[in-house]
Amino acid sequence: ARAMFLETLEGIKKGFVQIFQRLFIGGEAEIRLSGSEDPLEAEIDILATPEGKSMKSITLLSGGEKTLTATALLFGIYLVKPAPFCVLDEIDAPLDDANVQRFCKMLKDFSVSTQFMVITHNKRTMEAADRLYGVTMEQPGISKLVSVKFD
Amino acid sequence: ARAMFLETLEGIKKGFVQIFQRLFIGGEAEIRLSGSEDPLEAEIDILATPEGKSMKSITLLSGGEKTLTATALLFGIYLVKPAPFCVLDEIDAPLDDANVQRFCKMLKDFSVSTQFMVITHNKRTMEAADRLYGVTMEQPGISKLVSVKFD
Amino acid sequence: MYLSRLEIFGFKSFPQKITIEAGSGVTAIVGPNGCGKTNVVDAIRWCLGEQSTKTLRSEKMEDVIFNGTKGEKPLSMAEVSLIFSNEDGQLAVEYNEVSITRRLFRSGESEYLMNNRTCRLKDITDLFLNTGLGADSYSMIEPKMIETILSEDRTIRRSLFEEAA
Amino acid sequence: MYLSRLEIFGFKSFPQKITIEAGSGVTAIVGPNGCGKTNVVDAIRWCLGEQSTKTLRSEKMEDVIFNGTKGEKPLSMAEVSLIFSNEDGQLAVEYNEVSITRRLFRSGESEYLMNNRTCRLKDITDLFLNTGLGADSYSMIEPKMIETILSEDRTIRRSLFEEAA
Ligand SMILES: Nc1ncnc2c1ncn2[C@@H]1O[C@H](COP(=O)(O)OP(=O)(O)OP(=O)(O)O)[C@@H](O)[C@H]1O
Ligand SMILES: Nc1ncnc2c1ncn2[C@@H]1O[C@H](COP(=O)(O)OP(=O)(O)OP(=O)(O)O)[C@@H](O)[C@H]1O
Ligand SMILES: [Mg+2]
Ligand SMILES: [Mg+2]
Repeated sequence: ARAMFLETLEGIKKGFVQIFQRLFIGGEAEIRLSGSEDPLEAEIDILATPEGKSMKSITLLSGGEKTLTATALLFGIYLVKPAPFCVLDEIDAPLDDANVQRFCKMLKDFSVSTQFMVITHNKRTMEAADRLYGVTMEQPGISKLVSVKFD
Repeated sequence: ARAMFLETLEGIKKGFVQIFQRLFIGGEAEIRLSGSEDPLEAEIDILATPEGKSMKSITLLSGGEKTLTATALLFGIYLVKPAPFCVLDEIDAPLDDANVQRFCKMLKDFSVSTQFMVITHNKRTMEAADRLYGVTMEQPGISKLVSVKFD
Repeated sequence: MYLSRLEIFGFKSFPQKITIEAGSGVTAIVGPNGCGKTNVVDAIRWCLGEQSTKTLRSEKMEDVIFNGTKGEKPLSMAEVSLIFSNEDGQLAVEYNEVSITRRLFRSGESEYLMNNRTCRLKDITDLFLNTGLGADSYSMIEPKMIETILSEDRTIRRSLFEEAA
Repeated sequence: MYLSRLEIFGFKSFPQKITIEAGSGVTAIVGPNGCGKTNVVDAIRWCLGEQSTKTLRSEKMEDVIFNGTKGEKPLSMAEVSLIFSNEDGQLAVEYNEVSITRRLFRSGESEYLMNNRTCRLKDITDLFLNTGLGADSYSMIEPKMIETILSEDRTIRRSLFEEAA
């Protein structure tokens, strides 16, 4: 179990940095262990600094930067162990237009090995999807499905 | 103090219902006291049901419905005691287009007695504002102000 | 193995049966506030065995059954099915298609089914072991979770890493 | 009484002085992620006397002073001023314009000023008593607060109501 955890950790470390630099077009990111010599007991710390800034702790990141950093961690894990499917509920809401586009491009790349279901109000994310389902309540309180073909 | 609190409470109750029905185009909302006979000790409960639904507790509301209900409470309080100024940081993010428009219309109406500073990524909210300030980081890590006249 | 479709009937705001074809790539779900999008996510979590009413935004498990509206009567059962294509044989069963179903009756009785035969929740969790799929897996993300993944409380991060191992 | 302008210098990501004219109606602040919009909100809260580093998203109060970048050196002071027009005499001072300023030096020394004369924080909070303005008043709202205003823990709601009374 120990060797397995260490190997996974190394993979996630590399994956996180790779995805972070893609989403932030540069910058520095790192996963560090602290608090104990034994990797199975240690705390997992995340350090992230967008390009050109001199930040240290992730508490100083902005709302959008935090969303991108957490997304980089998630997709870094998927590089090591792809999940069969993934549901993302309005996680593009805090992102500006440029970051939404980078996020969608990455979603498309990962959708080769993972099925994504994305809930969004953002038009750019809708355009990036392969198919669209509309959920409406023509009668109040009763949800119906409307398939909006998009191709 | 007791009479003052009761009077304010009555005002907020009325204000909350008025704003809620404006934002939800109908529906039922109520502020109730529970847990004690003494209004200064009792718990303040919020009940909210969008038009045509049969809901009871506010935990069943959706993300957007919760945002609108909390906004209705806030502006209901402003009807009783207007705040000189108010800062709203991306609270329009979970709202769909129709609700953003209703939210902006209400902002405009209240902006007669309250100054608003609104941080947003939503184009409709930008259009509804009286003036626009852009904050950018041409040099990474250094914020500058760019005034974008909008009239 | 991939998800081919999702069927919801009587769960939360879906009194009439709906089917969502998953397909490959990215499927977007859109619609006005409060119309039932996040209820679809809750349906998936529930079908995979979610036990926490708080995660399902409910006070008691019964709250997931369609509760009626001004015009419609409440239903007495909620049922959600996830149908997977298993042509690659990743799931350790000899079928090409595997469906898992969860049902709850107002009486409190609940059941799980695999390919329409009742089974235990443990059979379902065993089936998906090591695939990265599960009610509490890191594959269902909402904005509130962004705060927890990066938060000071490192236990959540640790469980993310351990799950991947 | 209304806010006429806001001046920020050396606070968080603002090493160069900026001035935001408030004016009447609705002022929108826009820009890419991470460029300093919420730092403006933090500046207002801080100037009004905010003491909690957690609310200011910092580990220690010193973190609000410009910390330098790859190209610029850190500064040794942060200063934020809020300038109010008091033509209607709502604020109990005989001036037509009232400015409040907060400064913090890296040495840890901090000071508050009213119309450029040092004063105590208590003088500022007394000035704004009963106006609905204050560091912890319900007039600065972000998405995370939506959850707390409606949450099960009713103490927050109670303080909202009591503040209005
Ligand atoms: N058991 C139930 N019976 C009937 N309706 C229910 C039940 N549980 C929840 N609902 C309804 O579902 C609605 C919430 O739906 P949901 O959270 O999926 O909205 P959403 O589409 O995600 O909206 P948003 O865009 O605001 O996030 C509530 O308004 C509630 O009335
Ligand atoms: N003391 C400091 N010195 C220098 N920079 C700082 C300091 N404190 C915070 N920052 C910077 O401010 C940035 C965050 O800014 P802010 O939270 O205002 O962004 P924002 O415009 O609100 O973005 P979003 O749209 O994502 O919410 C961080 O990236 C951080 O580098
Ligand atoms: Mg939702
Ligand atoms: Mg921000």
